Amino acid sequence: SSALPADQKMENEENMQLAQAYLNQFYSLEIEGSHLVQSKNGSLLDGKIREMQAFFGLTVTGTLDSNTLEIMKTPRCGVPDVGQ
Amino acid sequence: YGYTLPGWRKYNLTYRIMNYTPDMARADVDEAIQKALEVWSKVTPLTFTKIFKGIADIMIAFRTRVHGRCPRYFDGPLGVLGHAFPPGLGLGGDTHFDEDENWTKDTAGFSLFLVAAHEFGHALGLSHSNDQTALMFPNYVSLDPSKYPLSQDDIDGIQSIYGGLPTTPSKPKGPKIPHACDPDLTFDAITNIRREVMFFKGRHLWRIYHDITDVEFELIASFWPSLPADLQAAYENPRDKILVFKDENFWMIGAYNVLPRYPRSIHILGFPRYVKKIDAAVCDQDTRKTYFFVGIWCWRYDEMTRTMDRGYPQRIVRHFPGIGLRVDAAFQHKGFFYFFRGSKQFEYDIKAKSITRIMRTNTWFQC
Repeated sequence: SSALPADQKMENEENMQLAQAYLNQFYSLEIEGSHLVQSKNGSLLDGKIREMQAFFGLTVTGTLDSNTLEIMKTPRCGVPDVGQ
Repeated sequence: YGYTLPGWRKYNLTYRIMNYTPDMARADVDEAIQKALEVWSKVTPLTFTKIFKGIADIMIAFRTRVHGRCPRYFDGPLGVLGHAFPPGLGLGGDTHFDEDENWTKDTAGFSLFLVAAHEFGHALGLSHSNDQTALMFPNYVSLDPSKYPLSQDDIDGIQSIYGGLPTTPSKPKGPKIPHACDPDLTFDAITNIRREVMFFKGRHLWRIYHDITDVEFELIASFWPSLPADLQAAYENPRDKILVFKDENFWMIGAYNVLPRYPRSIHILGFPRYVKKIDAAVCDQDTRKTYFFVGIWCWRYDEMTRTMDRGYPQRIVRHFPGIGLRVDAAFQHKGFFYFFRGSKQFEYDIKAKSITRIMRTNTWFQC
């Protein structure tokens, strides 16, 4: 099989960074991450994505699908959604 | 909806606009901010007064990126549009808008009115709602400016903190927030709850911990949303359950949760039909007997057999000489009964059947 095209790979990485920043800011990923050793399969990140998908009424998949990314890119308020 | 505790402890709030965005005329910014506050004052007893110098409850500013003492930062165009802090001193209530956005009077850019109304929800104590029709939904949704922006979810949320508009036309009189050191303070009900004592008044309660001096002031609804305000009696039974009474209903609370299948009728406890409400209740943890006070009478209930004792009701003045005709509230602490009537509190030695001290009602609050 051929490797992902470089731009697709870059896009994935950008999306992952966007998701990490979003979940850090609004779903206290980083705070909880600093207390827990993040398991290899990224279950903490998966859990946070699920929490955010549930809050926005999206299908809870735990993965960065297009709907989830679209919500993350929508202009919004800077107050966290959880852990206030 | 969701809220952070506590809300502002007063209704008359002040706001100050520290600086203006060059995107809009100053008059349009003033109007957008004023209308955004009116959204909330229309459904609560809250009033907002603009001040031009000094510290206001709600300090409003247009900032970019990392700004001053604010622990949060902005991120340039799009992304985060604004943020605000829950009620409190210092940064509490302060509201910041991202100056890198294109602020407009209408929906051509980001409507300052809509974003401000949302952020002021935070400044008044609301957190984000996952109701997509709510103003407190976190994502920006462009709305027709002439449409009323609050959903029922928003109204329920803000009124759970401040109450609704008072029924009397003169608004400032809204539901009174009780003050701990008010010399005329009376109580609706009082109960032990494990190592605490809870004093109920209107929609609020004070809680104190045995041997710890600090006092917490909370909304009853923040513990038990299904309970009504203005409770009438409450006590802790020997099975680590709390019973709270209002009119002909009572609820049972276990481990800080209202148990299912409640409220139930007080008559299942053995009261005759003509009894319509309970004024006060206290359980003697030594004898496992609970005294119920109804008007000038008192009943005694055996918590072990779960039946009313024979020979009751008796007159309160006969059974507890000295404490007067009626009782507002009562609880037991370190072997003494404490009866509350009006602004007086009677410490009562159960065995000696005599009053040992008469005090004001709020001596428990370190006034």
